[in-house]
Amino acid sequence: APEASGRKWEQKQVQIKTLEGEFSVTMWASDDKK
Amino acid sequence: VKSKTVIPVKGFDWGRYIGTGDINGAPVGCFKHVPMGTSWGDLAEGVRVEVPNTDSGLPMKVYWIAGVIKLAGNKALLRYEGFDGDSGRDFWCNICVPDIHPVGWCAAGGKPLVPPKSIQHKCTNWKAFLVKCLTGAKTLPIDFSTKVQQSMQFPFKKLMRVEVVDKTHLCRTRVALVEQVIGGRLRLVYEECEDGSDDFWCHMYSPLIHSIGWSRGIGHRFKRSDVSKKLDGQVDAPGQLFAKVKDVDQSGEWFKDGMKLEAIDPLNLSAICVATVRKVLADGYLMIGIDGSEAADGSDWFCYHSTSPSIFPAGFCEINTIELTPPRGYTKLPFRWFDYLRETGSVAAPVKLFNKEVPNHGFRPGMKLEAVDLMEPRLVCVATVTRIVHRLLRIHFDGWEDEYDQWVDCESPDLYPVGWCQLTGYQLQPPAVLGEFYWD
Repeated sequence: APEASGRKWEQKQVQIKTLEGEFSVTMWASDDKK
Repeated sequence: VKSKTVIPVKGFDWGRYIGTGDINGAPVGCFKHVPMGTSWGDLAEGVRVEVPNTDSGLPMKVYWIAGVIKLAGNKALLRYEGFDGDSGRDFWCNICVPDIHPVGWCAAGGKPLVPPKSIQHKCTNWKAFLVKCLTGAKTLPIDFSTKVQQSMQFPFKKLMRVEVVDKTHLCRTRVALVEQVIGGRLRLVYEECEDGSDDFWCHMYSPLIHSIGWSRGIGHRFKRSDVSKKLDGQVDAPGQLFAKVKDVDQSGEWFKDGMKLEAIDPLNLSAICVATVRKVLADGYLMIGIDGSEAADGSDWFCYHSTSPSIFPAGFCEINTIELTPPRGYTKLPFRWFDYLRETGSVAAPVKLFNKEVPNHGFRPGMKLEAVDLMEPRLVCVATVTRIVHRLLRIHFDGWEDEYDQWVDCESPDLYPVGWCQLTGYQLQPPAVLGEFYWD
């Protein structure tokens, strides 16, 4: 996981579209609501 | 008082100026009063974003993924995915502009990602490439651009009335009207000025502005105007819009008239001077005079709150190896507080009455930023933090002599991250002397 900090990082399934087609990857996105 | 000449120019390129080496911009998180200042979080090197692909060879606008190589305030040095260790096409952009998106934004809008033409030949399976480089990486929160927009809403509006320090008589305030709001900075026009030319710039959280009635409430001098009635549309700015000061207990040991201290000279912010408490006002406010430079009528006294980070106990400069400006005309140098107090029959203000809080501000010497020239407060200039003493920053204006330097508190609303002017539409004053290299 990304380094510990005051912010909550969440794993997200992120959709990617290329000319070859669509797929998803797992990325970290920070959640500001914390 | 020295002041700079405005250089009305556009096109100064912060990116080229900062470069890829050891020069750094102060992080956005150092500036709590700016857009995204409290929600910048861990946006750092390595974060991936979707950005316009300027090398697609296609007639329509398409996007590709880039990674943050270096951050300087709001600006980021980006590198398109696929360039690996090749920095030749790296580019700077402001991460808060509308065309920077979290990864996933293109797919949500049905737009395909298209790799730059110059690397299309490098890979036969872009899907596998992207899965490999994006899995486990960080991106922006999905609502990043909404947050940027929200953080750029400011509660002060045109025609709101405030009380503000009279720039020609620091000892008093006047009523002024908000004429313009840019990035939270207010252009205030003093009431009774017909043509709008008698103005004053400050940030909405400046300690120099207050709600209507503040001066009367604390016993501060005030220049009454002959305007008896508010004109259409004018409204007193609500009290909750102004920066709050800490409550203080004045009932016990407190500042007294005649007590000595050290204070930043508001007419020469490069200097910390020997000063005197001239009048104790209500709610923790003090009128301070700079020793040796005071007008007989007290017209150049100025108001600091007792918790202000711009006043210090006697001995602060000596302890911190800062040059203390002795009273003008005082010849017994080097200046010694012990002798001076004895000679003037005065006492030093007790150390315990001063604000000793030092926030974990994050500034480091050498960091670049955009800073207001407080001698000409409509100017926001390219600047560098050159020294840090507890919470006090020495701000140097790039390209200008050191005598223009200013002591500024780390939480001053007159300091901004690299890219703030671009983001808010404020004119940035570039360094005084520059080669063509730094111009866009």
